Amino acid sequence: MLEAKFQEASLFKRIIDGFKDCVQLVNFQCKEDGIIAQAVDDSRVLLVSLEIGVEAFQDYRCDHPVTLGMDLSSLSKILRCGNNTDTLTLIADDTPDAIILLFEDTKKDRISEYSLKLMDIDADFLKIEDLQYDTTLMMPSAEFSKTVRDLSQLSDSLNILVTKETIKFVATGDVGSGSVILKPFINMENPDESIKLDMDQPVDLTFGSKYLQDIVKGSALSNKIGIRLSSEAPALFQFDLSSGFLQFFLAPKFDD
Amino acid sequence: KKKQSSLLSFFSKK
Repeated sequence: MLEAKFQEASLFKRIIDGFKDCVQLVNFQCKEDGIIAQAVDDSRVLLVSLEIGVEAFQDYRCDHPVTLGMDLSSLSKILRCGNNTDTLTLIADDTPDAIILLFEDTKKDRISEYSLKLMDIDADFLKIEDLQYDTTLMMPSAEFSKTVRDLSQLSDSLNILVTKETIKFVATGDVGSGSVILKPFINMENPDESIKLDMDQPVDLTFGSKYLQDIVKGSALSNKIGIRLSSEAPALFQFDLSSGFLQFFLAPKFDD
Repeated sequence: KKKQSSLLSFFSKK
């Protein structure tokens, strides 16, 4: 039996909204220590890895490991039926055909219950090795999001260059080009606004704009984004939850 | 011209 209660439905909504546009069919693996999911987009360029730890829930109980295969577009329709401040409980038995989503407005005694049919999803599960990164960057997610959205208008590729003191985003397209340069700094009053850079090796990497535009949809989950870059491995973009994370692994573009 | 790489060249299927 799974009973996973979010104090606010908005958290699960933001998690699902953070990756529903790049993958559609997802297996959620529920275990005693929380819920994990992994999915790869159809082009095999972007991998989403989600971990929701027990501490992120108001109440959590999972007696028996269970995999819940869900169509995120259907799940998202149901999630829109609940109010953000409702509690949301996910309920499934040990061999479920469906998952129950129970929204409760504790102030009004309003309870709404939806059931979503589960799917048998045959998805590749990729083994993610412990990767070595050349550069680790932490910055405000809103700033990264704006940079990606602005520069993506100019080109279908976005170049990220990191040197010792500078992070540079560049887009070069048919109509023109643009660049955004950021320097690391610490904001003492508002630490989330800080930009932290930990560079072992400079990097010069190119990514598809459309994938970066998918990744920044996770920004509603956290004020900060962690970015880890390597010349020889997919980049990692991470939004932390109070317990757990939403990670995106993005394969770079290389010289043909 | 840069070419998009695939995750499958970095990660193996489990």
